[in-house]
Amino acid sequence: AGKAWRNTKIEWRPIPIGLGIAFLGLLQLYRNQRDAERLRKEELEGDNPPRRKRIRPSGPWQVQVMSTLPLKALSRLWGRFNELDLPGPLRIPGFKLYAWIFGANLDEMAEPDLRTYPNLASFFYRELKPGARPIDQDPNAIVSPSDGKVLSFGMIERGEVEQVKGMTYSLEALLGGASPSREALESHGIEAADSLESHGSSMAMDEEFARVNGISYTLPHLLSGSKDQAKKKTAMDASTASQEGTEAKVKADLALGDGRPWYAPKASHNALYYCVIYLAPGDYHRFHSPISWVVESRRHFAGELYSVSPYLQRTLPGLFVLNERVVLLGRWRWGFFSYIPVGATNVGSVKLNFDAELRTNSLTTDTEADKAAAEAAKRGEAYSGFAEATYYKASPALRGHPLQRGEEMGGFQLG
Amino acid sequence: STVVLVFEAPMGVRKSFDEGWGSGREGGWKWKIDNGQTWGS
Repeated sequence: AGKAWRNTKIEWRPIPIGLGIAFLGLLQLYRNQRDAERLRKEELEGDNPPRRKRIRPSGPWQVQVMSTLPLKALSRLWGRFNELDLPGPLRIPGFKLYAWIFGANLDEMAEPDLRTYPNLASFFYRELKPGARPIDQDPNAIVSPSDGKVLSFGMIERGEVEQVKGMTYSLEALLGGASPSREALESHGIEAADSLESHGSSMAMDEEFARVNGISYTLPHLLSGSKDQAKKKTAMDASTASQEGTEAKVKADLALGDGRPWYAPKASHNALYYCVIYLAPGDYHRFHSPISWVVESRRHFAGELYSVSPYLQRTLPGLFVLNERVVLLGRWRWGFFSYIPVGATNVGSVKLNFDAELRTNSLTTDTEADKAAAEAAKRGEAYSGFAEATYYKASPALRGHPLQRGEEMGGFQLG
Repeated sequence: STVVLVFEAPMGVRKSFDEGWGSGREGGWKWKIDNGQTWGS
């Protein structure tokens, strides 16, 4: 054996990348199934509360393999890796190589000295020179919120958005269900529990949302009308009958009695439109306001982090409904307006300049969402899938956070 | 990354959008656009 070992020629060859990916995919699939089985057992035995169900998307094999990968963990790892400082001599050639591969224009940067960017994360979130992107001065113009490519545009009919030809998803799945408006609450003498300071603050799903006669309500309770879940805050003076009357009024108001969905145009000559703008890796990754409007609330959906490349948008149905996203809801001169930055595997972190408490692609918010899902399950209710914050106190006169056309709103960061 | 806009506007605006896009788009709907550039009015 020794002689054979010494005299046999050994030739090393690399394992094909495809084989490696397939192996990792199968390994992950096996681990996921094993963990799912363990969780099912624990749930049956009562050791563990139920978690949010992960939606397994349909699509070609590439999508199936991708759905087995721990995309959010990979995204967070990618973010940390890109926050490692690069050695000084590597910065100029490294960033120039990145710019060459992804077509970034280095002449437009506010800080042209590449050595001042310590890592890829700060280079990726670079600012542009003043005047590099002049905002169109036509007062009636709707301007692009970012650099990118317009992938689709159209009118929304019957509450369905067309992702690509023959592939649609529901608008309610993208934006979430109805919330009671400030006006609706106040019209019933309800004080909205808005904890926002001037810079904004978040309000988790299970936090107090409104108070009626000394009883605090949470948003899911108001929407579901489950009065038995109301928490008693102070001594209750009003009679039970009057509480029930108020609850009935609130429920009637929230039900939008005319049968129309909550996002339906208020004027009969109006319609709903949608537009999808894709930002490539080399693009400037801060986003701006396309019109002058008032943001009334934001909803954070802690979903998955699939790639949002044009290829996946064509092949993965309901991609924007699956992915982690921040839905900003508000109004402009013609009525309803919503602005939805959708995260992706490489850029899972969405930042809003006027909301310091928003945390996306975070293990903590994922855990909170799991908790909210478990609590909803205990109450026998469906989990709405988002945490909501309102901006009413940012500008009491406007009842929201005002944004001017072209104003920087935030951006996408690596990981 | 992607930004999705969903908004209410008068019916007639759609034509304005189409006209605006028709003059500047390249390669069908995958039109490269810069921040601040008008795409409808």
